[in-house]
Amino acid sequence: MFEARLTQGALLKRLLDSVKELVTDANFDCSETGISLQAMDNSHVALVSLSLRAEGFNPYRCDRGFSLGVNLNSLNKIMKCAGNEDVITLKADDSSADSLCLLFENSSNERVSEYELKLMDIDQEHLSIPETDYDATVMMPSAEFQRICRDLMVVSESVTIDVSKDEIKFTAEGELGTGNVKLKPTSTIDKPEESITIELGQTVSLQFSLKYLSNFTRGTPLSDQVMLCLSDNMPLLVEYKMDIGYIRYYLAPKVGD
Amino acid sequence: GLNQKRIAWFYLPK
Repeated sequence: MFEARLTQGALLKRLLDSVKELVTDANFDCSETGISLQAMDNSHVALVSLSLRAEGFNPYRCDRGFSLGVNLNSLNKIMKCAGNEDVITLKADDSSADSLCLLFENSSNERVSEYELKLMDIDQEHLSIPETDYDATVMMPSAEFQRICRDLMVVSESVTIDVSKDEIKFTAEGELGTGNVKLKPTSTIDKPEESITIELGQTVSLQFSLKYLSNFTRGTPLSDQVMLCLSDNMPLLVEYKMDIGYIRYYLAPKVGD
Repeated sequence: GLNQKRIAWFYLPK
């Protein structure tokens, strides 16, 4: 038996928003420690990894590990039937999980709606992502990162990210001209959500597709801050941390042969 | 020019 009740149902809506443009079908892997998802986009250039801890649910029950194969478009349609303030409960029979039950309860518990989503078999390749010491780790306001991606898309489909001790610089070069945005580290102790920090082992310069980065910024409503981790010739990690877990996006860089 | 790599170019299957 699997059951996970999330008091903040709106969080599930936001999570779904942050993956559904990148991935159409995905396995939600459920275990006694929580729910996780790992999936590549169709072009296999980007990867999304989601982790929700069991403690974030009340209650959470999962007797044995199993996977829920979900079409995210279908799940999204059903999730639209939930109110923003609703408590959402996910239920499935782990021995023959051919459907996922979603229960939406309003705050006064007067209205309860129940939906069944048909599940599917998804043959998905999982990649092993090792713990990495990145050359550069940058924390910045998530809304700022979203704006930079949106602005630079006006100029080019690619962005070069340069990180040094003193600044992170985003540069785009296109047919109409060029553009760049430079951010310096700031420490706003009274407003930590607005701070920018750079931890640097060595300077890095990498080029990425703005289309994917822009897609990742759908995670912006999940967290005030975003973490960017970069190493030479390695995929970029973009992480949004939540109270209940995290969503991580990985993007392969553009590199010379 | 630079080429867009795939993610599996960097990480091995589990």
